[in-house]
Amino acid sequence: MNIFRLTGDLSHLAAIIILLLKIWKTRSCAGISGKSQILFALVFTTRYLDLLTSFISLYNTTMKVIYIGCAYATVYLIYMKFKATYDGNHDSFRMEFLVVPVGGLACLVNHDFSFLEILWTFSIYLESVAILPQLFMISKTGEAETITTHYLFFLGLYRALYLFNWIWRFYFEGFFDMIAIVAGMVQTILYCDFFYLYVTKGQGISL
Amino acid sequence: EEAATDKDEL
Repeated sequence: MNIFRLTGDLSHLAAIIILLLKIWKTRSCAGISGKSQILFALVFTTRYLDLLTSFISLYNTTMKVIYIGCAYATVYLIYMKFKATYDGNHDSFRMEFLVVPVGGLACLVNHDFSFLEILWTFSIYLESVAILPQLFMISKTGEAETITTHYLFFLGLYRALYLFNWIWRFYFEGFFDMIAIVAGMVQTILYCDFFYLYVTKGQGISL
Repeated sequence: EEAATDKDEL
């Protein structure tokens, strides 16, 4: 564990909590892409199946349970509890355009053709593009609530910090995982446009 | 090679 990975995980946790609280407190998921949240729930489900097979550390297990729990709670709030506030017309990105190619790529490019490894690879690739429906929705509605921009900022920051974590681990531990690094770069690059607007505009954003 | 078991990152 290093400072980049720890702050990255905390940034990720902050993003997930910010979104969940925003929906719960305002009792509304206006401006939130339910599809991105479904994709994130799928990312965590396929990546954290090893919860059932191996124990790495209390921190590792706790964070995984929190991530999965919050992801499904968010999907539940969007599609069940506050369904009336879900803006389905603007959340029109076709998820299958992401899931199918990512699924195919995971079967072609992976470290090991085993069930858990393919699922892990699928979740890494999917996570790098899972935010696209949300960014697409903001570009369609032309604006985003301030709290949503904070959510996106911390979500984008987490994987950028992971890139530094991988530099650190390569330098000090000789560890590197090309699949995670390339997908992490793609994921962070997708936020660049948003980061620029977030830093320059500060308040409400229109992509 | 990054084997499936020692995935210690979230």
